[in-house]
Amino acid sequence: STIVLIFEAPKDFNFQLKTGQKIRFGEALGSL
Amino acid sequence: IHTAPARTMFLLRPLPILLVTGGGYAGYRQYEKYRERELEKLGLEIPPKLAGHWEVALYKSVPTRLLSRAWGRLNQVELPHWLRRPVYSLYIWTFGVNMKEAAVEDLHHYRNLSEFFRRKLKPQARPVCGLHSVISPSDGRILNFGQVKNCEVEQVKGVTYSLESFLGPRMCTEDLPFPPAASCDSFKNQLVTREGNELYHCVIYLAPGDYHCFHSPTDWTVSHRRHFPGSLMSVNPGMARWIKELFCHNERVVLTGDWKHGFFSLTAVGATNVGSIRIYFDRDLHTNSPRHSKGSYNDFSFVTHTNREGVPMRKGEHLGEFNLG
Repeated sequence: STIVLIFEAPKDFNFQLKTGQKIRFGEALGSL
Repeated sequence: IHTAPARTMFLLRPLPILLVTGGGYAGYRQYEKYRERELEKLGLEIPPKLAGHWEVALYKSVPTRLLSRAWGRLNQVELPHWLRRPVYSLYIWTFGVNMKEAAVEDLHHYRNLSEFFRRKLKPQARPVCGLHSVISPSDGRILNFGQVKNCEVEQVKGVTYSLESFLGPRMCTEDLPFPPAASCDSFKNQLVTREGNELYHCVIYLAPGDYHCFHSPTDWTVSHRRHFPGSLMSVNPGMARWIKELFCHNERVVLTGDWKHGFFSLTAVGATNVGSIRIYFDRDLHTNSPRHSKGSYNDFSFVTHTNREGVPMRKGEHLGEFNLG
């Protein structure tokens, strides 16, 4: 199963992720 | 061959044939991998090998919905007490489940595999990050993320799907559809509500051993739900690299609404044996049901005359779960 988020945000929104990394619920995806 | 009687010609042994064809195929795959490694060494980017139309059609013809429903039914049968530990232990060993995090560690507690699959976690197992505006709604692996460009979203690197096919046509607040988007840019413009904003996406893959509940990734208001009945193909990263628009083929539930910066959506995409998606505040939602046909979609608006806002969700709040079936 998969979760896909699609959202609008200002241009300075930054993901704090790496492709392929493991993530847990509650950990940061990104912020402004 | 010339001297053998005609009858013995038809008595060819299946094992040597299997060995020869299987060995040939394995050799070919090894050669391909070797060639890819050599190209990588030379610094050349290898384009992803996508499934052809007939391969996708063949896969889609497999009754994955029916098989998943059967698997779901089978796993609702209560297991005898003595069988629970060996069955769940095999699942834990196969998929690397961390039972230390489970709210109930005693395997005998789970009456069947479905209950085990949707097990809850200890409250302290997943602290919610308070500093960042968007958190991960689930456990899993990041398949892709970034800015949406040209209305094409990447499911994995180099393999895309259409944003419009995935979300379906945009609805106005009065439940009327927007006029059909003349171009992909106009569809993107229907989603982006504020000047200077951009559209972002993030794809999280949940492996069979992961915690299968999902939570609200931010503070937002859910105004609309769209359920797309569809296939239940595997969504593991290998398949996502092979089948273009995989997420547009599969059964999914799209929740849309608004957060402080405008449009926000969360989509739960089903997979083989996991086509049953539950949204806790949406009791009318029934996924992978035989009465729904593939290729259509069912809408439900949470905005009513009495509730003009929709359903408010706090960051980290329980939102829904994937189930076997």
